[in-house]
Amino acid sequence: VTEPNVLQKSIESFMIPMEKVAHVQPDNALEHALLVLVKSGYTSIPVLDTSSKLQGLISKSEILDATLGIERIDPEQLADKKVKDVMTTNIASMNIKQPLERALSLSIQNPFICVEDDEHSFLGIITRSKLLAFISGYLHE
Amino acid sequence: VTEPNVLQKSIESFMIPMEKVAHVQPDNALEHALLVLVKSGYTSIPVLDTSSKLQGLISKSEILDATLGIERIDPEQLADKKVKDVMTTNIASMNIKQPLERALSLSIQNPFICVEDDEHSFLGIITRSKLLAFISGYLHE
Ligand SMILES: Nc1ncnc2c1ncn2[C@@H]1O[C@@H]2COP(=O)(O)O[C@H]3[C@@H](O)[C@H](n4cnc5c(N)ncnc54)O[C@@H]3COP(=O)(O)O[C@H]2[C@H]1O
Ligand SMILES: Nc1ncnc2c1ncn2[C@@H]1O[C@@H]2COP(=O)(O)O[C@H]3[C@@H](O)[C@H](n4cnc5c(N)ncnc54)O[C@@H]3COP(=O)(O)O[C@H]2[C@H]1O
Repeated sequence: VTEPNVLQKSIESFMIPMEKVAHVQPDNALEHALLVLVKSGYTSIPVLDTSSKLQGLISKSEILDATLGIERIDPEQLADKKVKDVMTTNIASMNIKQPLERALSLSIQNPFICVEDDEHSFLGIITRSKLLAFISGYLHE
Repeated sequence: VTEPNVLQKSIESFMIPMEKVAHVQPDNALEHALLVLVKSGYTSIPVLDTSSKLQGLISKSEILDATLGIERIDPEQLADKKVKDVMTTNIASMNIKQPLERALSLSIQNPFICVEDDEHSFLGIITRSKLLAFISGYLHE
């Protein structure tokens, strides 16, 4: 039997705060987004507007799909297209007040979950690695 | 208190079998690996030799890093370089007989874990999504 309250635990201690989250803006050129992704080493990062509202997610896969010609990456497409033309708006997000149970169920299908406040301002992300580290410790008790 | 035996559970029921795992070979051109990655939609896939032994992992990030010029993807590099020149040999792997506890601790740092038999033949992979789906169900009991 599990402690009933582990699933009700607050997610605040798991969250990577916004200032540590690599992100781009909707009007950035794809080339800029690709350089941020390559430099950070991340597969996918959030797209935030100038008032810190979540607009989408952009990944190396999406940029590759949008710019891959028959066999070559087309450099003109990288310069001409914008992040907002390619980003996905299918975003896993939750409110900072929702419990661990919600983060866990969203993490099954999503490598990371965006966290927002009541006004839908972006606060940070919760990653699978942080959840798995907590669970591994919890199951050893 | 956790059921003591959940961590000792067998990993067989979590494993995606080899025939369902997208993979490439060490001597494939990078261009072929990029096309397999783009078509499958996966970020990173195993590299297996002709006798099903694990040789490495290859990802879109590594291919981008190896072929990205100052601002452009260099098409000649895609055709000239081989998978074995770029793949990582830092692979998270475990034996099919090891328990869930081992998969859980490896999954903290690795999006998927390669599973091998006693002769080190590749059998399949265990993904974070499968582990998280199991854990979410288990914690609800
Ligand atoms: N610089 C680094 N240092 C240490 N480990 C690293 C790393 N980059 C990647 N990893 C490892 O690889 C996993 C997959 O990273 P990926 O970039 O595909 O997928 C990442 C990335 O898309 C996003 N992410 C993580 N941290 C981020 C950050 N600070 N800013 C923006 N996005 C982030 O969340 C996804 C899941 O992250 P998670 O930590 O669960 O899982 C990470 C982590 O275990
Ligand atoms: N075609 C698809 N259908 C449904 N969901 C999809 C999907 N492609 C990706 N996802 C979702 O995105 C997560 C990250 O995928 P990614 O390709 O970065 O990272 C993947 C990929 O690198 C590798 N992988 C998963 N299945 C694979 C397979 N059949 N063959 C080769 N590699 C695989 O294991 C990593 C972790 O997979 P995981 O399932 O935990 O986590 C997956 C899954 O939740």
